[in-house]
Amino acid sequence: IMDHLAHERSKAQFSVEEMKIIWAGSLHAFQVSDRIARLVASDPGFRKDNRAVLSRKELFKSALRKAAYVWKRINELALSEEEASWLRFYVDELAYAYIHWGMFVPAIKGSATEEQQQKWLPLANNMQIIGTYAQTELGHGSNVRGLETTATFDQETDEFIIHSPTLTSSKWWPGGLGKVATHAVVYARLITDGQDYGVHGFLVQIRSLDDHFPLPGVTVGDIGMKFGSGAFNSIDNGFLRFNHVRIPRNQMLMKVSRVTRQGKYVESNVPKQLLYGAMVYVRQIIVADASIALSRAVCIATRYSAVRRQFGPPHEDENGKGVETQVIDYKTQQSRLFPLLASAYAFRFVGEWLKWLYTDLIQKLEANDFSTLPEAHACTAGLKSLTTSAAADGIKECWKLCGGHGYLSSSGLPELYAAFVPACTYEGDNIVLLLQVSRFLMKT
Amino acid sequence: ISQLQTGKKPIGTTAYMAHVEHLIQCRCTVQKAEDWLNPSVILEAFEARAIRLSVACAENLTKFATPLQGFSELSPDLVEAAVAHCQLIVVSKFIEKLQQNIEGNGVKQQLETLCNIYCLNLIHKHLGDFLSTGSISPKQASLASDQLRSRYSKLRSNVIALVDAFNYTDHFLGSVLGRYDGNVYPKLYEEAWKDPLNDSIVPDGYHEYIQPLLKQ
Repeated sequence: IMDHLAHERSKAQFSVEEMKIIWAGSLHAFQVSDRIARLVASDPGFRKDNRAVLSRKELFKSALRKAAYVWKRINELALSEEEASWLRFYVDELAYAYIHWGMFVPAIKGSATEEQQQKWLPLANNMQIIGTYAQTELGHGSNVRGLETTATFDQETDEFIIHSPTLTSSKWWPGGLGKVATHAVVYARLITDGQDYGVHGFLVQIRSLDDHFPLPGVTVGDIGMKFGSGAFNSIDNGFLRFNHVRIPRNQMLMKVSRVTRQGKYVESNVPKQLLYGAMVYVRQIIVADASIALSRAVCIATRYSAVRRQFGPPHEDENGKGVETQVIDYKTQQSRLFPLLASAYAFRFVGEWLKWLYTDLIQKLEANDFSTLPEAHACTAGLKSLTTSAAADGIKECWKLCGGHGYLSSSGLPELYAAFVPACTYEGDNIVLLLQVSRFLMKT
Repeated sequence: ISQLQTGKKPIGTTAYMAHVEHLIQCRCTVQKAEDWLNPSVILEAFEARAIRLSVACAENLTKFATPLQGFSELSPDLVEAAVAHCQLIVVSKFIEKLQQNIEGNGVKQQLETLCNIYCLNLIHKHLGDFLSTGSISPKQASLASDQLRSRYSKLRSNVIALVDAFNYTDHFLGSVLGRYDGNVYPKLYEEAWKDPLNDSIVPDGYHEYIQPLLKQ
């Protein structure tokens, strides 16, 4: 195979192999991710070059097939948890499994009691149930305090009644909810003894494990096509409504507070602030994702800028052939592209630091030290906002840096942009998050 | 900002605010373009800009009847103050990374160049903030732009290797333009043939809609 960029590679003044380790974070992380990346790339079962020409239904079904194939390969190869998560990462196709592993399982781990975890985690870990994270509602988005879904305790039957009192209380957007998930962690206002105790999490079965039909009182479906040809259209983002659906009392996630058989609301001695740890966890992943998405776009634009030639003073290449100037040699191209390359590295390192911050924060919270929580909360909110906005803008810039060809689906850039840009609004709209940061700064 | 007067020490990423008195008054020491390569100079410029924007917001907030009204009216300024604070975090973490033990031939030098480009480009993009807060002077802004341009030249020969270091397979990248081997044009042509519109030489709809027009 001829390497058209060999000349460029020969000019490097540093050890690329060592830089790969810096980028990966450690030699171990590099070795594992590299092995799994190659495994995925060489397996025709993970082919994705036809995504842009598939219809919505075909795309969705293809994602289902791949998710099942991923599970099969994980078991066949007896992959560790770390290797499995790299495998899902490199398959690079949004499917229900992304939410199941990324939010449903962590929500159980973070909010359920030991006893509840013993019951639900084996089912989730073996994918005998498939879960999603149903917080956002049609009318209120990420404003958690505005959620309208209710969970009213019925002392007579020892059950909670989950109900959607209005159209705007319909759960809206959870990935995997529309057609796949059998269970959901549903966030609802807890009402017991006539008193509203605010939003709490409940584990609710929404589809039969026998025939996959929605259970009585449950209305569930897909919210429709989203921006871009592929991207988020491979996943079934769903709506969900409840008409007085009953669940056993012990399906309230009771790590930090519980309702007794007598309907009494009791707070446990586990600090409530631990729940904020989950938010910090999710946001540090989003920051890491921002560096990955931006680096992919930068990689495409940089390589193509070295391939593409345009105008410029006539000169000869290494074979004495008259050629135009490589686009990458134009200062205007450099001034747009190189800061994005630098940003990709910057976001990578700040993401690495956030990972450390999360571990440090959890240790402090477990020791009942809440002193750093407001600062950590503001800092992760701000960095999520800053990096996702910059990465989304950066991907768009990269596609323009590739000229007209960047607009082709085969450039990979339109789909990358469509898949990444929602990060600017999920887990907190970026501008709202910046206002939270500024409130913290003013207080400081 | 309001708590700084009480003597309570800011922590973590706000620790720089403890030096408010210095940061409000300090003058950037850059005299020539090379001075912009000094990490402490860069850091102080970002800290000065961040705290001056925050203090300005805090002062303006006191002019409103209620904090709520102030927050609402000043929200665009508050967002800018928050952005400045967050950019400072990223800049400081990049600089911290460079202070760690980094192995490999030439690796640290490349990261230093990237760090300089990241910081100087932010200064260039947010010149309004840096100048209006007096964190740097117009002459220093011009020197920053000179240094940024020179960093681009320094980086140029390494950029392909720097993106290779991401270690993305062609499968993961999913891009004809970004192929590792750079063999772009033949592959773009090959991809074009795979489009469903090219399944037939004469398109569906020709007989219904095109032929009647041509025959009229």
